[in-house]
Amino acid sequence: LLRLINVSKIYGTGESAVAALSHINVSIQPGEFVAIMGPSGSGKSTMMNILGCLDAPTTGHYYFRGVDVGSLDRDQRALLRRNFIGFVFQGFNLLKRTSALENLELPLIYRGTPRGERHELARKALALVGLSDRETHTASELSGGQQQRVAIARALVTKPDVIFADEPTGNLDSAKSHEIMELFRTLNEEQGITIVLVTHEEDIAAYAKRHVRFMDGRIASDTLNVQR
Amino acid sequence: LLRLINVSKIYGTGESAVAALSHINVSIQPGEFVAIMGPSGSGKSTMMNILGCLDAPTTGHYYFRGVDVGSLDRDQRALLRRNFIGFVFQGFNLLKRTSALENLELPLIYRGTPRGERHELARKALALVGLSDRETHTASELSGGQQQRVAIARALVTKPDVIFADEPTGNLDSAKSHEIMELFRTLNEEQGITIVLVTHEEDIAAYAKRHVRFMDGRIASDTLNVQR
Ligand SMILES: Nc1ncnc2c1ncn2[C@@H]1O[C@H](COP(=O)(O)OP(=O)(O)OP(=O)(O)O)[C@@H](O)[C@H]1O
Ligand SMILES: Nc1ncnc2c1ncn2[C@@H]1O[C@H](COP(=O)(O)OP(=O)(O)OP(=O)(O)O)[C@@H](O)[C@H]1O
Ligand SMILES: [Mg+2]
Ligand SMILES: [Mg+2]
Repeated sequence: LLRLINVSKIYGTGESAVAALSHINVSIQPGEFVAIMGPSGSGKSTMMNILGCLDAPTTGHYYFRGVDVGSLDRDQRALLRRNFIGFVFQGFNLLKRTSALENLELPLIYRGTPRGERHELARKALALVGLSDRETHTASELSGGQQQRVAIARALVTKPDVIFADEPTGNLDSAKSHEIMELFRTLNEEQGITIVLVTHEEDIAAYAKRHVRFMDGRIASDTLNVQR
Repeated sequence: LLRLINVSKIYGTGESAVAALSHINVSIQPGEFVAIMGPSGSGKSTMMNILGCLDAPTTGHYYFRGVDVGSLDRDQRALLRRNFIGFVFQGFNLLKRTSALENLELPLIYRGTPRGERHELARKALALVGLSDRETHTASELSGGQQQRVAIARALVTKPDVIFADEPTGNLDSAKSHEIMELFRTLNEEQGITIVLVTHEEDIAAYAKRHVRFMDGRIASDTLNVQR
């Protein structure tokens, strides 16, 4: 499904060049549930942005379902994201002055979903993350953890093939974190959705079937989670 | 030092009114180290914003060093924040297109600190959070955890009397989280800085001397941490 071949990402040039990613090789099959871990600044979000077709490598190739994403133009990449990918950003990226419900309807509007069905799907997604009583609140009228949950719901509302979640439980208390992880597990096991999730918490990573650990822009280890 | 008396915060009116805080009474002495905990949406950030003089209660009073903050005008509140308070926001609130170093110099510019001294203090604060090699990166060129650490450094750079930190380790891996908590402990024990910190992680809260737990806008418990 997803294949990174010898991918590097370099910011800046010469003396001040930063290798955010260095010769990354990783392959993810449909239906997998992968946790990406590693210290702050080790390259996790950079890789997620490339996998989510939001950014391009400096060198190397990224194949999404066999398609070389580097060979697509902007519109084709946008179409790919819209139809196959749900992305939960580390910084949420919600529209602050738009309501929770409208934030969820946006990806559906882009897909041409009719209004009645859009509203229904958005309400269901919001209910899944426990925020039915906050439908009309704007993003700036929500707590940090509530905004995070709206961002999660937005990634699921289009029923994508693969969900990329960059630290989706960072602002949630323990009970809500586990609720969200149970939700991801259900989507993965019952609907076959591929999940790639960044976390720095071991008990969140415990839900995943495979652990990829980063260190200084490289993959330090890639192992199956045998404790599941 | 800090005293909330029967403080409530209500958003909206009538049917859609939300009591973010309900009859809060809490007193914090100089030199304390308090952890604020509780589920997502339970009122923690709302209380922090009132304590940090960024927001006002709907009813009740807030006394900072004996001064009724509600009786101050905007400029007087800004002066209070500038001179006594360091605030780490749950959403960081850095200037995205400004370098890490410049973000740190901003509070010092407001205090009229001379340029040479400003630069020196900013560099030292950045070193304390392990980001000396990222001085010239703009906030948008930093990872999530690096941005969080710049936000922490900015709260310390003016050597305030009290630091309010709203989930300061949410985006940090375990090793860096403990480094930051050791830093807070040192500031508290060696310099007597009062620390009020929101977290939803028990092993982060373990560094604090007192635990205040929120539930639905009320304080459910307020206990000393005897395990320290
Ligand atoms: N401007 C606003 N208008 C309406 N409701 C609001 C507004 N700001 C906050 N709220 C509500 O007040 C409640 C408390 O919010 P607060 O941000 O204090 O929670 P929190 O404990 O910090 O949560 P988290 O752990 O998720 O950050 C939430 O239920 C939120 O929806
Ligand atoms: N636009 C940029 N210009 C220069 N350097 C950058 C840029 N964006 C990211 N970096 C650097 O690339 C490295 C990797 O960043 P990345 O965001 O992938 O880390 P991360 O593993 O997600 O960290 P965190 O856990 O803190 O979110 C960091 O050291 C960061 O400073
Ligand atoms: Mg990141
Ligand atoms: Mg909060």
